[in-house]
Parts: sequence; C-alpha cells; structure tokens
Amino acid sequence: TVSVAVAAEDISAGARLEADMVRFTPV
Amino acid sequence: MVRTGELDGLIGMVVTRSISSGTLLSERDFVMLSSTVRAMSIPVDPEHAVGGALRPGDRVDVLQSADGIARYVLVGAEVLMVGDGTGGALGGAGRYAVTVALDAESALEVAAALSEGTLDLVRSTGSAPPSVLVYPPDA
Repeated sequence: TVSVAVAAEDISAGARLEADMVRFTPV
Repeated sequence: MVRTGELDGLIGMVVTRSISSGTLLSERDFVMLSSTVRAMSIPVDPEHAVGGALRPGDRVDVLQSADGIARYVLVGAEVLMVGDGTGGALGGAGRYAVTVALDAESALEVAAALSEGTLDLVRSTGSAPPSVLVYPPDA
C-alpha cells in the first residue's frame, strides 16, 4: 500500500500549489 | 501519481488544469515557472489554435493576420496552460485561452497583435523555426 496525493479542494488552473491543497490517500 | 515525499518538489508550481476535490494528482498537472519567464494568456477561438488540441508542453508559433498580411509575432513558445472555456482562472467567462511562456518584449508584441487582426496559434513542437516571417514577403 502506498499513499498518493489527491486534491483536498477544487483547484483552479493557474493556481500555485500549496501544501494544504493536497491530502494523501492509501491505494 | 504523486506519492508521499514527492509533494515538496511540487509546492509552488503552477497548476495546468482545473482539478476537482478528490482527484488524483499527477506531476503532469504542474509546471514550474521561473522568475525570469512571464506567462501570458492568449484568448483565441479553438479553430484558430489547432482545433483546441494544444496541451501543456507543446510549442507554438503565434501568427497575426490583417489586411491580407500575415506575420509571426512569436515563435516556439512553450504552452503552460490551456483554458478549456468552461470557467476557472484561465477560461474566464467561457473563453478558450492558451497561456504561453514568453519574455517581456514578446509579451508587448503579442499584446499589440491582439489589439488588431486575427491571431492563429500553430503547433510547432519539434519543428525548425520558420524561414519566412511575413507573407507576402515584400509586405
């Protein structure tokens, strides 16, 4: 099992990625 | 997919498409803009931009045509983002737009070209630079 990143919120094109925009989920 | 430990390298990068909450993230969803490169969105109808098939990472030439004269205003610019016209930061009010990386002088040239005539974006990925920049050549 590994953890992969998913969007924690809707992210608009052109935004700069911040850590709180991402959460991890096991797959 | 982006795994734990790979996220730090992506922080601060620019998102190339609108992403819904819960969607798996891929490194292809991001592009790094250096501090010396500018980004400019070019509003253009999809039929003047390879039928809307442009993708981040493509290289494009920008042509302006007016009064029977066509000229290149930008050659080999990297596509950073493509607004699909459905809204969001790039799509605006439903307008298709292609965002390219360019320098300050080129941004001025494109802005001037936008103010008059028709613009076409030509995919030039892997192509040699054009040998003729204006048509007719004596224009």
